[in-house]
Amino acid sequence: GGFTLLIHGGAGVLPRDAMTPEAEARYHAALDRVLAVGETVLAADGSALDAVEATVCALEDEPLFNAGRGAVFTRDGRHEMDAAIMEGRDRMAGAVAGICGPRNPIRAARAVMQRTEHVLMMGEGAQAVATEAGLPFEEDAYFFTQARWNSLQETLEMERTGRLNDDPSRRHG
Amino acid sequence: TVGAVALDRHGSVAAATSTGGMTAKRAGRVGDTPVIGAGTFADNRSCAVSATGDGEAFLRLAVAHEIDARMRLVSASLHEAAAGVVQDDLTAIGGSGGLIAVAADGSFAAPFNCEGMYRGWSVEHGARETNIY
Repeated sequence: GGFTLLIHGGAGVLPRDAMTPEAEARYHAALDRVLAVGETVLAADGSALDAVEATVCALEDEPLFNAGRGAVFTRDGRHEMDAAIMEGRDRMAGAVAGICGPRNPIRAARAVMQRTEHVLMMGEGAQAVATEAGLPFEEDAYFFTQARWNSLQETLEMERTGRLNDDPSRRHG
Repeated sequence: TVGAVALDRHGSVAAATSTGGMTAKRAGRVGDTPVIGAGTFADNRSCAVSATGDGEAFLRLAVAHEIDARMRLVSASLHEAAAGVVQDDLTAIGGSGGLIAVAADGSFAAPFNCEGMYRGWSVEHGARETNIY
């Protein structure tokens, strides 16, 4: 049979009353571009594993979404990113946690799966596997977006003044 | 958080998830994304899953594996398993979020229990959509 591909850009959507037609068009255009990346792999008889890696790379490169470039900040104003990949044929899996450096954390997760006997690696050890795999790294500034920085400041201010709400849109970036 | 699940023309499924986590999270805090069986999972005998939302809730419920187990052990459909875990179990413990999932038979689901989820799907020779709310 044919292929099936699904993507998500997170559950922290802008509240309807804050979503302008222009913003909505930007999100739909970004999702459309990302779908096309995965479709290209699958339409060329590519594997589901290659398709999900390429698709998530495109999502990480899109600053609208909370991963890779455009990831949210820790309370210390830094980035700690996590990623995982798994394929269903023989349940091979790779995952990384608490990294900042590899342009595409999902590729670091695949490197863990394919270059080590481990499933989940964290921090510097995970980054060393990405370095050995020759994956591209970026400086901190590459991952910065003003929107996420503003969201961090607003959240810390809400905490300081006891106004922290549990709005999923804010929490999930 | 971002993610993708796919069924290829050879009948294999795969899942991938990546995240910056939650705004203003403590240093060292890790959610469900990199935990196999919570935010990311794939098994050709059932489905591939990628989740997004309150990581702590998805971890406590082992959401992705719970869907797989219901399909394999009690023959639930993907829709029944995915909707049941998100709308019932996740909601019951006060968690919010959603997930995307595709089964080896080509069925797929994208349930969420919050205002929306940036999502899209493409079925060869079939539907192709992007949605937010």
